Amino acid sequence: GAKQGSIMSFFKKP
Amino acid sequence: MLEPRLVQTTFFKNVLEALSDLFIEAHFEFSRTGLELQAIDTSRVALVALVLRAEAFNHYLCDRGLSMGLNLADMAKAFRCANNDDIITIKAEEDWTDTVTFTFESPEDGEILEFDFDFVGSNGVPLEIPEYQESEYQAIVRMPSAKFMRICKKLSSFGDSGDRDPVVIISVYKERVRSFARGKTGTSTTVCLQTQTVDKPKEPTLIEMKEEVSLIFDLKYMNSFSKASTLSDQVTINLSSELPAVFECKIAELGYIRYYISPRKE
Repeated sequence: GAKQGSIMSFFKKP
Repeated sequence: MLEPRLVQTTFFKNVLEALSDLFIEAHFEFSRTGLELQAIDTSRVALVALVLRAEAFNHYLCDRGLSMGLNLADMAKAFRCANNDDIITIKAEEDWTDTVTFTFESPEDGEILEFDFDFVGSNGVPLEIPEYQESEYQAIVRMPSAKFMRICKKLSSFGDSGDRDPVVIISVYKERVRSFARGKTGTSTTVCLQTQTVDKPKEPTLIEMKEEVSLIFDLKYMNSFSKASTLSDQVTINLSSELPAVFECKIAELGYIRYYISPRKE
């Protein structure tokens, strides 16, 4: 299956 | 000195028990408007966000912001020692030392319990989380949290697949949602159809599908969320192969707890 990326890549540091 | 006071001991006990399996450290932010908590798991696949507005507390006072990283397992242990009707006071010094004091006061027993927690790192959180629109998801499933918990329990029956972490495949197609788990000695499947019956109008299972979607999740994330879902009557699951999946339970219009899980296509 596809590799699971880091959840952090979807969100920005404020 | 910053000193929020609150009385939701039972609520926090439940939150900490639910989160401390999966998340080691969390970022807590108390402000005038309420509490925001964020934590990310060590494999950086799931992020939990808890928002609880000040009105959610029977008594909440916070003159100035207070934010810190804390160890969730230590906090869960401390909260286990507290009575359900204790008043909690959270104190941090103005000169910003690196500890925070939680005081549990039992008015009935005349007992005061005090814990000092050292600040810890919070593993990359807090992060800025955009509000995704419902239309951005391929499918949205709403169901009673009791039903969600039953499903997770069934999926765990064959959940131990030995060397690898057990996974669950959630697929939405033809107004039905199928959950599938493969273990060492068998598989487990549940299929839920949309329901909205007259005798249980408050407990419908609703499935909105724009297109078919199938995603893989580690069972441990589902199990952790199912524990947190006891805090609400209903859960909402937003699925997309391009966005983080969101498992949400709303807390009586006064906040929410959301698990964001990085997508993994089947």
